Amino acid sequence: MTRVIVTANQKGGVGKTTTVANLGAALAERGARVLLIDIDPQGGLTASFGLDPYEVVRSSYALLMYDRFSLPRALVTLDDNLALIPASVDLAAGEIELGGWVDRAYRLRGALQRSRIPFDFMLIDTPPSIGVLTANGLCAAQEVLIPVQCNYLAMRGVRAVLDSVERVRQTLNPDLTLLGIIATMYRAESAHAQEVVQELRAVFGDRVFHTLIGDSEVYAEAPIANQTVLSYYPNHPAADAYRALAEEIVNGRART
Amino acid sequence: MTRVIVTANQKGGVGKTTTVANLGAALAERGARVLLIDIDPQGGLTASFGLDPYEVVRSSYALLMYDRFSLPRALVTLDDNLALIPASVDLAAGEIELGGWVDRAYRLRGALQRSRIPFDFMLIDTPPSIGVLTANGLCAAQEVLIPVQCNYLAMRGVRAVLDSVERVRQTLNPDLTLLGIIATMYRAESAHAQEVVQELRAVFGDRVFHTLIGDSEVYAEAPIANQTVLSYYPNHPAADAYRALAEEIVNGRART
Ligand SMILES: Nc1ncnc2c1ncn2[C@@H]1O[C@H](COP(=O)(O)OP(=O)(O)OP(=O)(O)O)[C@@H](O)[C@H]1O
Ligand SMILES: Nc1ncnc2c1ncn2[C@@H]1O[C@H](COP(=O)(O)OP(=O)(O)OP(=O)(O)O)[C@@H](O)[C@H]1O
Ligand SMILES: [Mg+2]
Ligand SMILES: [Mg+2]
Repeated sequence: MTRVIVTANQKGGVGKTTTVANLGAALAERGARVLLIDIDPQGGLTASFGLDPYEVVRSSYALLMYDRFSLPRALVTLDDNLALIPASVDLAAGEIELGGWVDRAYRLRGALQRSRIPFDFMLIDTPPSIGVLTANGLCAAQEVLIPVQCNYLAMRGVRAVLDSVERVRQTLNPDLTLLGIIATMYRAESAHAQEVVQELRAVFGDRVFHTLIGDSEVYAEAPIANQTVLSYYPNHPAADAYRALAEEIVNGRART
Repeated sequence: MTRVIVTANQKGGVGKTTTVANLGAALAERGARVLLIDIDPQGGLTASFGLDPYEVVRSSYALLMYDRFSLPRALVTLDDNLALIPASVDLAAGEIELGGWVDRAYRLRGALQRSRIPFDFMLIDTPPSIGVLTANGLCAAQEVLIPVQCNYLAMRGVRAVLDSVERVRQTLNPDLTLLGIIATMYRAESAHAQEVVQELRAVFGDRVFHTLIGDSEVYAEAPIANQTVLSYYPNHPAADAYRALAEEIVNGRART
Protein backbone atom coordinates (compact mmCIF):
# COMPACT_ATOMS: atom_id res chain seq x y z
CA MET A 1 0.00 0.00 0.00
CA THR A 2 1.65 3.18 -1.18
CA ARG A 3 1.72 6.02 1.33
CA VAL A 4 1.41 9.31 -0.53
CA ILE A 5 2.60 12.20 1.63
CA VAL A 6 2.40 15.85 0.55
CA THR A 7 4.68 18.35 2.26
CA ALA A 8 2.88 21.68 2.41
CA ASN A 9 3.15 25.12 3.98
CA GLN A 10 2.37 28.27 2.05
CA LYS A 11 4.97 30.16 4.13
CA GLY A 12 8.24 30.36 2.27
CA GLY A 13 11.56 28.92 3.26
CA VAL A 14 10.35 26.69 6.09
CA GLY A 15 12.13 23.55 4.93
CA LYS A 16 9.57 21.84 2.67
CA THR A 17 12.09 20.97 -0.03
CA THR A 18 14.82 20.04 2.44
CA THR A 19 12.35 17.78 4.27
CA VAL A 20 11.15 16.00 1.11
CA ALA A 21 14.73 15.35 -0.03
CA ASN A 22 16.16 14.17 3.26
CA LEU A 23 13.12 12.31 4.60
CA GLY A 24 12.93 10.55 1.24
CA ALA A 25 16.57 9.55 1.47
CA ALA A 26 16.10 8.36 5.07
CA LEU A 27 13.13 6.17 4.09
CA ALA A 28 15.05 4.77 1.11
CA GLU A 29 18.02 4.01 3.37
CA ARG A 30 15.69 1.76 5.42
CA GLY A 31 14.85 -0.20 2.25
CA ALA A 32 11.58 1.49 1.30
CA ARG A 33 11.03 2.29 -2.38
CA VAL A 34 10.59 6.05 -2.47
CA LEU A 35 9.42 8.41 -5.21
CA LEU A 36 9.96 12.16 -4.80
CA ILE A 37 7.68 14.43 -6.84
CA ASP A 38 8.53 18.09 -7.49
CA ILE A 39 5.56 20.28 -8.47
CA ASP A 40 7.13 23.61 -7.56
CA PRO A 41 7.77 25.79 -10.64
CA GLN A 42 10.92 26.98 -8.89
CA GLY A 43 12.13 23.37 -8.88
CA GLY A 44 14.27 23.61 -5.74
CA LEU A 45 14.00 19.85 -5.11
CA THR A 46 14.96 19.12 -8.71
CA ALA A 47 17.91 21.52 -8.53
CA SER A 48 19.09 20.04 -5.23
CA PHE A 49 19.81 16.80 -7.12
CA GLY A 50 21.71 18.56 -9.89
CA LEU A 51 18.98 18.79 -12.54
CA ASP A 52 18.01 22.11 -14.13
CA PRO A 53 14.28 22.92 -14.19
CA TYR A 54 14.98 25.14 -17.22
CA GLU A 55 16.30 22.10 -19.11
CA VAL A 56 14.09 19.25 -17.89
CA VAL A 57 11.74 18.03 -20.63
CA ARG A 58 10.00 15.00 -19.12
CA SER A 59 8.69 16.53 -15.96
CA SER A 60 5.79 16.75 -13.54
CA TYR A 61 4.39 19.41 -15.90
CA ALA A 62 3.93 16.78 -18.62
CA LEU A 63 2.47 14.42 -16.04
CA LEU A 64 -0.11 17.02 -14.99
CA MET A 65 -1.04 18.22 -18.46
CA TYR A 66 -1.13 15.07 -20.62
CA ASP A 67 -3.29 12.04 -19.76
CA ARG A 68 -1.19 9.88 -22.04
CA PHE A 69 2.17 10.88 -20.55
CA SER A 70 2.98 8.04 -18.19
CA LEU A 71 4.91 8.30 -14.96
CA PRO A 72 7.81 5.99 -15.92
CA ARG A 73 8.75 8.39 -18.73
CA ALA A 74 9.49 11.16 -16.23
CA LEU A 75 11.23 8.95 -13.68
CA VAL A 76 14.82 9.85 -12.77
CA THR A 77 16.76 7.38 -10.62
CA LEU A 78 18.63 9.20 -7.85
CA ASP A 79 19.88 6.26 -5.79
CA ASP A 80 18.94 2.76 -4.70
CA ASN A 81 15.24 2.86 -3.87
CA LEU A 82 15.06 6.60 -4.57
CA ALA A 83 13.57 8.18 -7.69
CA LEU A 84 12.38 11.64 -8.69
CA ILE A 85 9.76 13.18 -10.96
CA PRO A 86 11.53 16.48 -11.70
CA ALA A 87 9.89 19.87 -12.05
CA SER A 88 10.08 22.07 -15.12
CA VAL A 89 9.76 25.86 -15.17
CA ASP A 90 6.80 25.15 -17.49
CA LEU A 91 4.84 24.51 -14.28
CA ALA A 92 4.48 28.28 -13.93
CA ALA A 93 2.50 28.34 -17.17
CA GLY A 94 0.80 25.16 -16.03
CA GLU A 95 -0.63 26.90 -12.98
CA ILE A 96 -2.40 29.31 -15.34
CA GLU A 97 -3.33 26.75 -18.01
CA LEU A 98 -4.87 24.40 -15.46
CA GLY A 99 -6.94 27.22 -14.05
CA GLY A 100 -9.86 26.58 -16.35
CA TRP A 101 -9.94 22.78 -16.27
CA VAL A 102 -12.81 21.15 -14.47
CA ASP A 103 -10.56 18.41 -13.01
CA ARG A 104 -7.67 20.80 -12.44
CA ALA A 105 -6.97 19.70 -8.84
CA TYR A 106 -6.97 15.98 -9.68
CA ARG A 107 -4.39 15.90 -12.46
CA LEU A 108 -1.57 14.55 -10.30
CA ARG A 109 -3.87 12.12 -8.49
CA GLY A 110 -4.97 10.66 -11.80
CA ALA A 111 -1.42 10.29 -13.05
CA LEU A 112 -0.28 8.54 -9.85
CA GLN A 113 -3.27 6.20 -9.89
CA ARG A 114 -2.51 5.20 -13.49
CA SER A 115 1.05 4.27 -12.50
CA ARG A 116 1.71 0.63 -11.72
CA ILE A 117 5.16 1.04 -10.16
CA PRO A 118 5.00 -0.31 -6.59
CA PHE A 119 6.47 2.49 -4.51
CA ASP A 120 6.18 2.33 -0.72
CA PHE A 121 6.24 6.11 -0.35
CA MET A 122 5.57 9.02 -2.65
CA LEU A 123 6.65 12.39 -1.22
CA ILE A 124 5.30 15.50 -2.96
CA ASP A 125 7.05 18.91 -2.65
CA THR A 126 4.84 21.96 -3.16
CA PRO A 127 5.40 25.70 -3.76
CA PRO A 128 4.86 28.38 -1.09
CA SER A 129 1.37 29.27 -2.26
CA ILE A 130 -2.19 27.99 -2.13
CA GLY A 131 -2.79 27.56 -5.83
CA VAL A 132 -3.75 24.80 -8.20
CA LEU A 133 -0.31 23.15 -8.00
CA THR A 134 -0.47 22.80 -4.21
CA ALA A 135 -4.08 21.66 -4.62
CA ASN A 136 -2.83 18.87 -6.89
CA GLY A 137 -0.48 17.79 -4.14
CA LEU A 138 -3.24 17.90 -1.51
CA CYS A 139 -5.60 15.87 -3.72
CA ALA A 140 -3.05 13.25 -4.75
CA ALA A 141 -2.00 12.49 -1.17
CA GLN A 142 -3.63 10.84 1.84
CA GLU A 143 -1.28 12.43 4.35
CA VAL A 144 -0.04 16.00 4.89
CA LEU A 145 3.29 16.80 6.50
CA ILE A 146 3.69 20.40 7.65
CA PRO A 147 7.21 21.71 8.28
CA VAL A 148 7.25 24.81 10.46
CA GLN A 149 10.22 27.03 11.22
CA CYS A 150 10.98 27.71 14.87
CA ASN A 151 10.08 31.37 14.87
CA TYR A 152 7.00 33.50 15.44
CA LEU A 153 6.14 34.73 11.93
CA ALA A 154 6.43 31.17 10.61
CA MET A 155 4.34 29.63 13.36
CA ARG A 156 1.26 31.77 12.67
CA GLY A 157 1.10 30.18 9.23
CA VAL A 158 0.36 26.69 10.58
CA ARG A 159 -3.28 27.51 11.29
CA ALA A 160 -3.66 28.70 7.67
CA VAL A 161 -2.22 25.44 6.33
CA LEU A 162 -4.55 23.39 8.52
CA ASP A 163 -7.49 25.45 7.26
CA SER A 164 -6.53 24.67 3.65
CA VAL A 165 -6.16 21.00 4.49
CA GLU A 166 -9.60 21.01 6.08
CA ARG A 167 -11.14 22.77 3.07
CA VAL A 168 -9.58 20.24 0.70
CA ARG A 169 -10.71 17.35 2.87
CA GLN A 170 -14.28 18.63 2.82
CA THR A 171 -14.56 19.56 -0.82
CA LEU A 172 -11.98 17.69 -2.88
CA ASN A 173 -10.24 14.82 -1.06
CA PRO A 174 -12.03 13.18 1.90
CA ASP A 175 -9.08 10.79 2.37
CA LEU A 176 -6.70 13.57 3.38
CA THR A 177 -5.33 13.32 6.92
CA LEU A 178 -2.71 15.22 8.89
CA LEU A 179 0.44 13.12 9.21
CA GLY A 180 2.04 15.64 11.52
CA ILE A 181 3.87 18.91 12.11
CA ILE A 182 7.67 18.89 12.01
CA ALA A 183 9.60 21.73 13.64
CA THR A 184 12.57 22.79 11.49
CA MET A 185 15.67 24.94 11.89
CA TYR A 186 15.54 24.42 15.65
CA ARG A 187 18.34 25.92 17.72
CA ALA A 188 18.61 24.33 21.15
CA GLU A 189 20.41 27.36 22.60
CA SER A 190 17.66 29.74 21.52
CA ALA A 191 15.01 30.65 24.08
CA HIS A 192 12.82 31.91 21.23
CA ALA A 193 12.98 28.57 19.41
CA GLN A 194 12.20 26.68 22.60
CA GLU A 195 9.15 28.87 23.21
CA VAL A 196 7.91 28.27 19.67
CA VAL A 197 8.22 24.49 20.06
CA GLN A 198 6.49 24.59 23.44
CA GLU A 199 3.71 26.66 21.92
CA LEU A 200 3.35 24.23 19.01
CA ARG A 201 3.08 21.29 21.40
CA ALA A 202 0.62 23.16 23.60
CA VAL A 203 -1.63 23.99 20.69
CA PHE A 204 -1.25 20.89 18.49
CA GLY A 205 -0.38 18.20 21.01
CA ASP A 206 0.96 14.98 19.58
CA ARG A 207 0.32 16.11 16.04
CA VAL A 208 3.79 17.62 16.51
CA PHE A 209 6.55 15.07 15.93
CA HIS A 210 8.91 14.34 18.81
CA THR A 211 11.75 14.82 16.34
CA LEU A 212 13.03 18.37 15.92
CA ILE A 213 15.11 19.15 12.82
CA GLY A 214 18.05 21.15 14.09
CA ASP A 215 19.49 24.20 12.39
CA SER A 216 22.58 23.11 10.51
CA GLU A 217 24.48 24.44 7.53
CA VAL A 218 25.01 21.02 6.09
CA TYR A 219 21.41 21.06 4.84
CA ALA A 220 22.33 24.01 2.63
CA GLU A 221 25.70 22.49 1.65
CA ALA A 222 24.54 19.08 0.52
CA PRO A 223 22.59 20.40 -2.52
CA ILE A 224 25.79 22.01 -3.82
CA ALA A 225 27.12 18.47 -4.16
CA ASN A 226 23.75 17.39 -5.63
CA GLN A 227 23.16 15.17 -2.61
CA THR A 228 21.05 14.85 0.47
CA VAL A 229 22.68 15.09 3.87
CA LEU A 230 22.26 11.31 4.25
CA SER A 231 24.74 10.64 1.46
CA TYR A 232 26.89 13.77 1.89
CA TYR A 233 27.39 13.61 5.68
CA PRO A 234 25.90 10.23 6.66
CA ASN A 235 27.22 10.34 10.24
CA HIS A 236 26.23 13.93 10.98
CA PRO A 237 23.45 14.67 13.52
CA ALA A 238 21.71 16.48 10.67
CA ALA A 239 21.32 13.13 8.89
CA ASP A 240 20.17 11.41 12.08
CA ALA A 241 17.42 14.00 12.53
CA TYR A 242 15.70 12.88 9.34
CA ARG A 243 16.31 9.23 10.22
CA ALA A 244 14.45 9.88 13.47
CA LEU A 245 11.59 11.52 11.57
CA ALA A 246 11.46 8.54 9.19
CA GLU A 247 11.28 6.25 12.21
CA GLU A 248 8.32 8.18 13.66
CA ILE A 249 6.54 8.17 10.31
CA VAL A 250 7.05 4.45 9.68
CA ASN A 251 6.02 3.50 13.21
CA GLY A 252 2.98 5.70 13.31
CA ARG A 253 3.88 8.06 16.12
CA ALA A 254 2.44 11.61 15.74
CA ARG A 255 -0.23 10.31 13.38
CA THR A 256 -3.77 11.53 14.07
CA MET B 1 9.91 62.93 -5.65
CA THR B 2 8.60 59.71 -4.16
CA ARG B 3 10.88 56.70 -4.44
CA VAL B 4 8.75 53.59 -4.88
CA ILE B 5 10.75 50.47 -4.03
CA VAL B 6 9.37 46.95 -4.43
CA THR B 7 11.01 44.15 -2.45
CA ALA B 8 10.81 40.98 -4.50
CA ASN B 9 12.13 37.42 -4.55
CA GLN B 10 9.93 34.49 -5.46
CA LYS B 11 11.99 32.26 -3.13
CA GLY B 12 10.29 31.91 0.20
CA GLY B 13 11.56 33.05 3.57
CA VAL B 14 14.49 35.13 2.39
CA GLY B 15 13.65 38.22 4.44
CA LYS B 16 11.40 40.28 2.16
CA THR B 17 8.91 41.15 4.88
CA THR B 18 11.58 41.67 7.53
CA THR B 19 13.44 43.99 5.13
CA VAL B 20 10.39 46.09 4.24
CA ALA B 21 9.47 46.54 7.91
CA ASN B 22 12.92 47.36 9.24
CA LEU B 23 14.23 49.33 6.28
CA GLY B 24 11.02 51.34 6.40
CA ALA B 25 11.51 52.04 10.09
CA ALA B 26 15.16 53.00 9.51
CA LEU B 27 14.21 55.47 6.77
CA ALA B 28 11.44 56.93 8.94
CA GLU B 29 13.91 57.29 11.82
CA ARG B 30 15.98 59.57 9.55
CA GLY B 31 12.94 61.79 9.04
CA ALA B 32 11.71 60.45 5.72
CA ARG B 33 7.95 59.96 5.32
CA VAL B 34 7.54 56.27 4.61
CA LEU B 35 4.57 54.21 3.42
CA LEU B 36 4.73 50.42 3.67
CA ILE B 37 2.41 48.48 1.34
CA ASP B 38 1.51 44.83 1.97
CA ILE B 39 0.22 42.96 -1.10
CA ASP B 40 0.94 39.45 0.16
CA PRO B 41 -2.24 37.46 0.82
CA GLN B 42 -0.43 35.90 3.77
CA GLY B 43 -0.08 39.39 5.23
CA GLY B 44 3.13 38.76 7.18
CA LEU B 45 4.03 42.48 7.15
CA THR B 46 0.54 43.39 8.36
CA ALA B 47 0.70 40.76 11.12
CA SER B 48 4.15 41.91 12.21
CA PHE B 49 2.56 45.21 13.25
CA GLY B 50 -0.24 43.52 15.18
CA LEU B 51 -3.04 43.68 12.59
CA ASP B 52 -4.92 40.59 11.47
CA PRO B 53 -5.25 40.08 7.70
CA TYR B 54 -8.38 38.04 8.40
CA GLU B 55 -9.97 41.10 10.07
CA VAL B 56 -8.66 44.00 8.00
CA VAL B 57 -11.41 45.58 5.90
CA ARG B 58 -9.75 48.63 4.32
CA SER B 59 -6.78 46.97 2.71
CA SER B 60 -4.56 46.80 -0.33
CA TYR B 61 -7.18 44.45 -1.78
CA ALA B 62 -9.71 47.29 -1.89
CA LEU B 63 -7.02 49.57 -3.31
CA LEU B 64 -6.31 47.10 -6.14
CA MET B 65 -9.92 46.23 -6.94
CA TYR B 66 -11.81 49.53 -6.69
CA ASP B 67 -10.85 52.64 -8.67
CA ARG B 68 -12.85 54.80 -6.29
CA PHE B 69 -11.26 53.43 -3.12
CA SER B 70 -8.66 56.03 -2.22
CA LEU B 71 -5.35 55.36 -0.50
CA PRO B 72 -5.99 57.52 2.61
CA ARG B 73 -8.91 55.27 3.52
CA ALA B 74 -6.61 52.26 3.92
CA LEU B 75 -3.81 54.12 5.68
CA VAL B 76 -2.78 52.91 9.13
CA THR B 77 -0.36 55.06 11.11
CA LEU B 78 2.36 52.93 12.70
CA ASP B 79 4.70 55.60 14.05
CA ASP B 80 6.02 59.07 13.29
CA ASN B 81 6.63 59.18 9.56
CA LEU B 82 5.65 55.54 9.14
CA ALA B 83 2.34 54.30 7.71
CA LEU B 84 1.02 51.01 6.34
CA ILE B 85 -1.49 49.85 3.75
CA PRO B 86 -2.40 46.50 5.30
CA ALA B 87 -3.10 43.28 3.46
CA SER B 88 -6.31 41.31 3.65
CA VAL B 89 -6.68 37.57 3.05
CA ASP B 90 -9.07 38.67 0.29
CA LEU B 91 -5.93 39.23 -1.80
CA ALA B 92 -5.88 35.48 -2.46
CA ALA B 93 -9.21 35.81 -4.23
CA GLY B 94 -7.94 39.03 -5.77
CA GLU B 95 -5.10 37.19 -7.49
CA ILE B 96 -7.71 35.11 -9.30
CA GLU B 97 -10.23 37.91 -9.89
CA LEU B 98 -7.59 40.17 -11.38
CA GLY B 99 -6.48 37.42 -13.73
CA GLY B 100 -8.88 38.44 -16.45
CA TRP B 101 -8.51 42.22 -16.24
CA VAL B 102 -6.75 43.95 -19.09
CA ASP B 103 -4.98 46.38 -16.73
CA ARG B 104 -4.43 43.72 -14.07
CA ALA B 105 -0.75 44.51 -13.51
CA TYR B 106 -1.29 48.28 -13.20
CA ARG B 107 -3.92 48.36 -10.46
CA LEU B 108 -1.52 49.33 -7.66
CA ARG B 109 0.34 51.80 -9.88
CA GLY B 110 -2.91 53.58 -10.69
CA ALA B 111 -3.92 53.75 -7.05
CA LEU B 112 -0.56 55.17 -5.96
CA GLN B 113 -0.57 57.73 -8.77
CA ARG B 114 -4.04 58.95 -7.74
CA SER B 115 -2.79 59.52 -4.20
CA ARG B 116 -1.71 63.03 -3.29
CA ILE B 117 0.01 62.23 0.01
CA PRO B 118 3.67 63.31 -0.25
CA PHE B 119 5.59 60.27 0.89
CA ASP B 120 9.35 60.18 0.39
CA PHE B 121 9.45 56.40 0.16
CA MET B 122 6.88 53.71 -0.60
CA LEU B 123 8.10 50.17 0.16
CA ILE B 124 6.07 47.31 -1.31
CA ASP B 125 6.20 43.78 0.15
CA THR B 126 5.35 40.95 -2.24
CA PRO B 127 4.49 37.24 -1.93
CA PRO B 128 6.93 34.41 -2.81
CA SER B 129 5.51 33.88 -6.28
CA ILE B 130 5.55 35.42 -9.74
CA GLY B 131 1.88 36.17 -10.11
CA VAL B 132 -0.32 39.16 -10.72
CA LEU B 133 0.18 40.51 -7.17
CA THR B 134 3.96 40.60 -7.53
CA ALA B 135 3.46 42.05 -11.02
CA ASN B 136 1.48 44.89 -9.44
CA GLY B 137 4.42 45.57 -7.18
CA LEU B 138 6.90 45.49 -10.07
CA CYS B 139 4.72 47.85 -12.16
CA ALA B 140 4.03 50.32 -9.36
CA ALA B 141 7.71 50.72 -8.47
CA GLN B 142 10.73 52.28 -10.13
CA GLU B 143 13.25 50.34 -8.05
CA VAL B 144 13.58 46.67 -7.12
CA LEU B 145 15.28 45.49 -3.94
CA ILE B 146 16.17 41.80 -3.89
CA PRO B 147 16.88 40.18 -0.50
CA VAL B 148 18.83 36.93 -0.82
CA GLN B 149 19.57 34.44 1.93
CA CYS B 150 23.18 33.43 2.43
CA ASN B 151 22.87 29.87 1.27
CA TYR B 152 23.11 27.96 -1.97
CA LEU B 153 19.48 27.03 -2.73
CA ALA B 154 18.43 30.63 -2.12
CA MET B 155 21.17 32.14 -4.25
CA ARG B 156 20.18 30.32 -7.42
CA GLY B 157 16.87 32.15 -7.28
CA VAL B 158 18.44 35.58 -7.83
CA ARG B 159 18.89 35.02 -11.54
CA ALA B 160 15.20 34.11 -11.82
CA VAL B 161 14.17 37.33 -10.06
CA LEU B 162 16.40 39.39 -12.35
CA ASP B 163 14.83 37.68 -15.37
CA SER B 164 11.34 38.63 -14.14
CA VAL B 165 12.48 42.20 -13.56
CA GLU B 166 13.88 42.34 -17.08
CA ARG B 167 10.67 40.92 -18.57
CA VAL B 168 8.58 43.48 -16.69
CA ARG B 169 10.91 46.29 -17.74
CA GLN B 170 10.59 45.31 -21.39
CA THR B 171 6.87 44.67 -21.51
CA LEU B 172 5.10 46.47 -18.67
CA ASN B 173 7.23 49.06 -16.85
CA PRO B 174 10.21 50.61 -18.68
CA ASP B 175 11.01 52.71 -15.59
CA LEU B 176 11.90 49.69 -13.48
CA THR B 177 15.53 49.58 -12.31
CA LEU B 178 17.48 47.35 -9.95
CA LEU B 179 18.13 49.17 -6.68
CA GLY B 180 20.31 46.36 -5.39
CA ILE B 181 20.72 42.94 -3.84
CA ILE B 182 20.82 42.68 -0.05
CA ALA B 183 22.33 39.58 1.57
CA THR B 184 20.27 38.46 4.57
CA MET B 185 20.66 36.04 7.47
CA TYR B 186 24.44 36.32 7.18
CA ARG B 187 26.53 34.46 9.73
CA ALA B 188 30.08 35.78 9.95
CA GLU B 189 31.38 32.50 11.41
CA SER B 190 29.99 30.44 8.56
CA ALA B 191 32.33 29.56 5.72
CA HIS B 192 29.30 28.67 3.61
CA ALA B 193 27.73 32.12 4.10
CA GLN B 194 31.02 33.82 3.28
CA GLU B 195 31.29 31.84 0.06
CA VAL B 196 27.75 32.78 -0.94
CA VAL B 197 28.45 36.49 -0.37
CA GLN B 198 31.71 36.26 -2.32
CA GLU B 199 29.90 34.53 -5.14
CA LEU B 200 27.16 37.19 -5.16
CA ARG B 201 29.77 39.96 -5.34
CA ALA B 202 31.70 38.14 -8.04
CA VAL B 203 28.61 37.70 -10.18
CA PHE B 204 26.67 40.90 -9.45
CA GLY B 205 29.45 43.32 -8.54
CA ASP B 206 28.33 46.53 -6.89
CA ARG B 207 24.69 45.72 -7.42
CA VAL B 208 25.21 43.92 -4.09
CA PHE B 209 24.97 46.28 -1.11
CA HIS B 210 28.01 46.61 1.12
CA THR B 211 25.66 46.10 4.06
CA LEU B 212 25.04 42.49 5.11
CA ILE B 213 21.99 41.79 7.28
CA GLY B 214 23.25 39.48 10.01
CA ASP B 215 21.39 36.45 11.30
CA SER B 216 19.76 37.44 14.57
CA GLU B 217 16.79 36.18 16.53
CA VAL B 218 15.64 39.65 17.40
CA TYR B 219 14.22 39.98 13.87
CA ALA B 220 11.84 37.14 14.71
CA GLU B 221 11.15 38.44 18.22
CA ALA B 222 10.23 42.03 17.37
CA PRO B 223 7.00 41.09 15.51
CA ILE B 224 5.75 39.34 18.65
CA ALA B 225 5.75 42.78 20.25
CA ASN B 226 4.20 44.21 17.05
CA GLN B 227 7.34 46.25 16.47
CA THR B 228 10.33 46.49 14.20
CA VAL B 229 13.79 45.90 15.63
CA LEU B 230 14.43 49.65 15.46
CA SER B 231 11.83 50.33 18.13
CA TYR B 232 12.14 47.02 20.01
CA TYR B 233 15.94 46.87 20.33
CA PRO B 234 17.10 50.26 19.04
CA ASN B 235 20.72 49.80 20.14
CA HIS B 236 21.14 46.25 18.84
CA PRO B 237 23.46 45.53 15.88
CA ALA B 238 20.39 44.08 14.17
CA ALA B 239 18.86 47.57 14.13
CA ASP B 240 22.11 49.13 12.94
CA ALA B 241 22.23 46.75 9.99
CA TYR B 242 19.05 48.21 8.53
CA ARG B 243 20.23 51.74 9.36
CA ALA B 244 23.31 51.00 7.27
CA LEU B 245 21.14 49.72 4.41
CA ALA B 246 19.00 52.88 4.64
CA GLU B 247 22.18 54.95 4.45
CA GLU B 248 23.33 53.16 1.29
CA ILE B 249 19.91 53.54 -0.30
CA VAL B 250 19.60 57.24 0.51
CA ASN B 251 23.14 58.01 -0.62
CA GLY B 252 22.91 56.05 -3.84
CA ARG B 253 25.57 53.42 -3.27
CA ALA B 254 24.85 50.06 -4.95
CA ARG B 255 22.42 51.71 -7.38
CA THR B 256 22.86 50.77 -11.01
N1 LIG C 1 17.32 22.51 9.30
C1 LIG C 1 17.92 23.43 8.54
N2 LIG C 1 19.00 24.09 8.99
C2 LIG C 1 19.62 25.03 8.23
N3 LIG C 1 19.23 25.40 7.00
C3 LIG C 1 18.16 24.77 6.49
C4 LIG C 1 17.44 23.75 7.22
N4 LIG C 1 16.42 23.30 6.44
C5 LIG C 1 16.50 24.01 5.30
N5 LIG C 1 17.53 24.88 5.31
C6 LIG C 1 17.92 25.84 4.28
O1 LIG C 1 16.97 26.92 4.32
C7 LIG C 1 16.58 27.30 2.99
C8 LIG C 1 15.09 27.11 2.83
O2 LIG C 1 14.79 25.73 2.92
P1 LIG C 1 13.85 25.03 1.84
O3 LIG C 1 14.18 25.48 0.46
O4 LIG C 1 13.87 23.56 2.09
O5 LIG C 1 12.43 25.62 2.29
P2 LIG C 1 11.09 25.61 1.45
O6 LIG C 1 9.97 25.64 2.44
O7 LIG C 1 11.07 24.48 0.47
O8 LIG C 1 11.16 26.98 0.66
P3 LIG C 1 10.14 27.48 -0.50
O9 LIG C 1 8.89 27.89 0.22
O10 LIG C 1 10.84 28.65 -1.14
O11 LIG C 1 9.94 26.32 -1.44
C9 LIG C 1 17.40 26.42 2.04
O12 LIG C 1 18.52 27.15 1.60
C10 LIG C 1 17.85 25.24 2.87
O13 LIG C 1 19.08 24.71 2.46
N1 LIG D 1 18.36 38.51 9.46
C1 LIG D 1 17.54 37.60 10.01
N2 LIG D 1 18.00 36.82 11.03
C2 LIG D 1 17.21 35.89 11.61
N3 LIG D 1 15.93 35.66 11.27
C3 LIG D 1 15.42 36.42 10.26
C4 LIG D 1 16.18 37.42 9.59
N4 LIG D 1 15.39 37.99 8.65
C5 LIG D 1 14.21 37.38 8.74
N5 LIG D 1 14.20 36.43 9.71
C6 LIG D 1 13.12 35.53 10.08
O1 LIG D 1 13.02 34.52 9.05
C7 LIG D 1 11.66 34.28 8.70
C8 LIG D 1 11.45 34.60 7.23
O2 LIG D 1 11.62 35.99 7.05
P1 LIG D 1 10.55 36.83 6.21
O3 LIG D 1 9.15 36.45 6.59
O4 LIG D 1 10.93 38.26 6.34
O5 LIG D 1 10.87 36.30 4.74
P2 LIG D 1 9.97 36.49 3.44
O6 LIG D 1 10.90 36.46 2.27
O7 LIG D 1 9.09 37.68 3.57
O8 LIG D 1 9.09 35.17 3.46
P3 LIG D 1 7.84 34.85 2.48
O9 LIG D 1 8.47 34.48 1.16
O10 LIG D 1 7.15 33.67 3.12
O11 LIG D 1 6.99 36.09 2.41
C9 LIG D 1 10.82 35.15 9.63
O12 LIG D 1 10.38 34.38 10.71
C10 LIG D 1 11.78 36.23 10.11
O13 LIG D 1 11.46 36.69 11.42
MG1 LIG E 1 10.74 24.48 -1.56
MG1 LIG F 1 7.05 37.85 3.36
